Amino acid sequence: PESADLRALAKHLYESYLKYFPLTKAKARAILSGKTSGSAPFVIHDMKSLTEGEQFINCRQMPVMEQRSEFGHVQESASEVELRFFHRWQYRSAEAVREVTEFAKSIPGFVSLDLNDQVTLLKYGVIEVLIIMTASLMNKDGMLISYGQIFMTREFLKSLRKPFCEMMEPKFEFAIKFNMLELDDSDMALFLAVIILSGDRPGLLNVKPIEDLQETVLQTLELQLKMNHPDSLQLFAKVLQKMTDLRQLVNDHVHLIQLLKKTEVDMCLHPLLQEIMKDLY
Amino acid sequence: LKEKHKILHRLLQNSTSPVDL
Repeated sequence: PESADLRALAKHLYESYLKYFPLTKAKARAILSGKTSGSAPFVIHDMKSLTEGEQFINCRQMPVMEQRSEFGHVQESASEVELRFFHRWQYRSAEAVREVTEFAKSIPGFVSLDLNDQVTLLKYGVIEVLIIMTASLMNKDGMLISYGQIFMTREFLKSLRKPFCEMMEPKFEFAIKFNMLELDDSDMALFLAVIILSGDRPGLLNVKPIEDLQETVLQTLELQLKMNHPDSLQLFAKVLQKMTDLRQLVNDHVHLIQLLKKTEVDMCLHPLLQEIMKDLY
Repeated sequence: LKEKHKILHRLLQNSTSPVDL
């Protein structure tokens, strides 16, 4: 009976994951490997293709592509285009925070936690969750953005001016290693819940109920991984080890954003992201 | 903490109404 409860929890979290996250790993992998029936994503690989494609960043549906050439004629400095691209990226990130919040609320017991603790769990967990989810959209050559409509190459991201060029490379390095674990969407749903329910976040008021919730999800994840990946030895331990790398990644990310705020006079951070990053680490 | 995280707090409290991000 206990195992049946854990299976029910796994099913529930997988359904929430599908409900709140628009681009699943399964769909992203299909697009990346060219196995979808729809058109291939628009590729951004240089400033010209960024100028052409940036209009559609954050679009769920790509407009008719005949219009593209018109945008290529606009003469702008690379620096302006980079900054505007960063703004669009931020707005998608804020939307993703909303999706993660809805997912967190669907974890049984989460909304019964102290409201201050819910805020703390999200503040500390949300960037880690987003980095994990971004890994699903990445391969060694680039990443999908805009709900899978655009593929942005890793080389192009590396070619941006400092510190923009330093933002994604550590995430690619992490993603390549993380993707080798070959988790599927149902595993990911549980892993994300485990991350959110971390009882060691600074400033938590009532740790015990959080740890109790996390323990149940951990048991579910362990069972799920054994059933879903019977031949993958020590997968549960390997997955949990990634949580240490994630904290370092978030720490570095927040410091880069703080650096950006100092060096880019025109940059204004989205208010939701400001809230999350202020006094984070 | 809630005061310093008004948007996050609003996202947590509003379950159905769309939040203006």
